Amino acid sequence: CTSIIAQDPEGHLYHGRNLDTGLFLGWDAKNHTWKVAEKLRPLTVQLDWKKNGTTLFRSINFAGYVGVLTAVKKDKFTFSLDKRFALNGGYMGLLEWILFNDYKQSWVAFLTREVMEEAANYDEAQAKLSKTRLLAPVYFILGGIKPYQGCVITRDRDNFNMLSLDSKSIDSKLWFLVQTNYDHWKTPPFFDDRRTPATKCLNQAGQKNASLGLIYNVLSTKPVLNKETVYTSLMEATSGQLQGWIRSCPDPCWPW
Amino acid sequence: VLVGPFYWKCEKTAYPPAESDLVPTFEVDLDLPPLQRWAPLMRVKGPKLITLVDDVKELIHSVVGEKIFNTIMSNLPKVATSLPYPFYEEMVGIATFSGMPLSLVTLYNIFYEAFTL
Repeated sequence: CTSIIAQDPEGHLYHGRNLDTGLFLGWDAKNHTWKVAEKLRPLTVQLDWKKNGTTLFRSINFAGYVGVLTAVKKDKFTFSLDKRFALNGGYMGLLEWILFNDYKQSWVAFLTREVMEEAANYDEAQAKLSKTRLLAPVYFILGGIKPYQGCVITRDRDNFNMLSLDSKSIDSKLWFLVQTNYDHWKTPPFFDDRRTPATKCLNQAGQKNASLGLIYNVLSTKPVLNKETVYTSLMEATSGQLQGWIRSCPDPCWPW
Repeated sequence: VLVGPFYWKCEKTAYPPAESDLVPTFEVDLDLPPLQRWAPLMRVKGPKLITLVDDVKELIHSVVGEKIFNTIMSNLPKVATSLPYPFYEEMVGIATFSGMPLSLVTLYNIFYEAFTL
């Protein structure tokens, strides 16, 4: 997956993401596609979650999946989730859940659903996503409505690391964040470096061109767009805008 | 042509994308009982969901092997019933309206945790 948050010179925040999945689950050598990604495309839907007759939040979901991976809550925040690979990954929490009945931990996508339903603002969402004990490691990407309200929360089951747009000194505040399934303090592996092209394309365009269109173009740059990409979505918290598009990556295209 | 990490060129004309690629919109009414919330979506997408989950089940089986696969499958009922409200109830609704076994709906919904490795 790739998630991007960008801020224009006026402080407006834009959030976009590619949802990539299906790696190692069946390569179709004839059509050059991942079988699972192919089957997920027609299951991709936009959901308007209604409460008391009004839209509480919007999400891009796979039909039949009750958690939330990509969503926007109007006038509050935008959200996306990127998978974090780890050797002691989710199966440890799962084993504790099954063998020891340890229910004092949250399933990742169920926690995010709770956050979308209950969090009243960016800070509340950030706190809940940072501090709740989880079954599995994950990256949460959160954008708000005020300038510099953008962060990547790197989670293991108990701890977190936060990279925000305003993490650095006033002189060197960031205008974008890019998350590509690797910890931001480490260099991504050469065989899966989507961070470098995304970062260079954003820098090449410059902050003055920050927009949903720019993010879409960056998310369409190979290998940021790759054979695993199921959909691209764009979000803006102030307007509550959320749109999702089914993606394919014509050859030549990197498998991940 | 080299692709991937060794060669790339910033895309500048992909936006705006074609309207035909926009994903369809559905509503989930949180005021309905959890069992009923997913009925309209499942009536439309249920058959495609069954195809996907059947395939995923086979693929997982081939990747993790018989022993781990059977362990996971035999524990899914316990996992399902221990999930917090309203997730178990919603998954029962999805199973009912899609015609898929609850165990497979559960597998689909805990896929992130089970296969992060």
